[in-house]
Amino acid sequence: MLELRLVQGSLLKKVLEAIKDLVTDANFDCSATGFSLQAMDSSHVALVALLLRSEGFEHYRCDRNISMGMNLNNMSKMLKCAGNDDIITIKGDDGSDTITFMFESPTQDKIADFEMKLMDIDSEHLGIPEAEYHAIVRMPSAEFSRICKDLSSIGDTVVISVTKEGVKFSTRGDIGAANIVLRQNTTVDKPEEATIIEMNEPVSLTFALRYMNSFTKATPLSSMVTISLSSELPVVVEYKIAEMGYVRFYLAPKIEE
Amino acid sequence: LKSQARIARFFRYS
Repeated sequence: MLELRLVQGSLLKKVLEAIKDLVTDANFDCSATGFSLQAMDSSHVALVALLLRSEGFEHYRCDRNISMGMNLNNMSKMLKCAGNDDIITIKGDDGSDTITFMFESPTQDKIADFEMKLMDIDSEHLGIPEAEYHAIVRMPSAEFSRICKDLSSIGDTVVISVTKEGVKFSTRGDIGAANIVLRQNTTVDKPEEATIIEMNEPVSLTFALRYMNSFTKATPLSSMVTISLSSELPVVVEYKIAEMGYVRFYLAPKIEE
Repeated sequence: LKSQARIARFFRYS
């Protein structure tokens, strides 16, 4: 028996919009810790890890650990039927091959349930080791989105370099080249407008912009994004979900063969 | 020339 009641249902709607273009089918895992997912894109270049902690739900009942295979496009179709202010409850019964999404309007005058078929998905979990990152950049998520979009009109790849001067995003294409440098800036009115650069060692890595642009679909989830870089490790692009958890995207770098 | 690495190069299946 599974019953997860999320008062801020819009969070789940935003999570699906953030990941559905990257991953087609995925197993959602439910345990005492929370509602989570780990899945790779079809080319096994990017990985998404989602955690919605149990404490973030108004009601969280999960009698035993369960893994439920879902088609994210179908799940998104159903969640789009929930209003932005709706309370969403996810319900499942042991051994059932369906899951139910219940949507309640804030005034309780409309209650809908949508039943979705589950699917068997063979997926192996990857162990993500704790790593010391050479550099961690925390910046406004809208700024990061803007940079990825702007650079992708010039080139296909972005070189992200962190030095003591700041963080540089560079690309090159048939029509020319572009460099965008951000310096640390903590003298802003609001903390969500700050750019904070922690650097232990300079680092420079190359990534496909197509994936970076896909990650920025998570921008509505958080005003800030954290980009963690280490040489020869996948970059981590993290969007924190207020008081609940996170969506983390890992992207393998382009490397010299 | 750089080529695209895969995630499994860095993270092992658990």
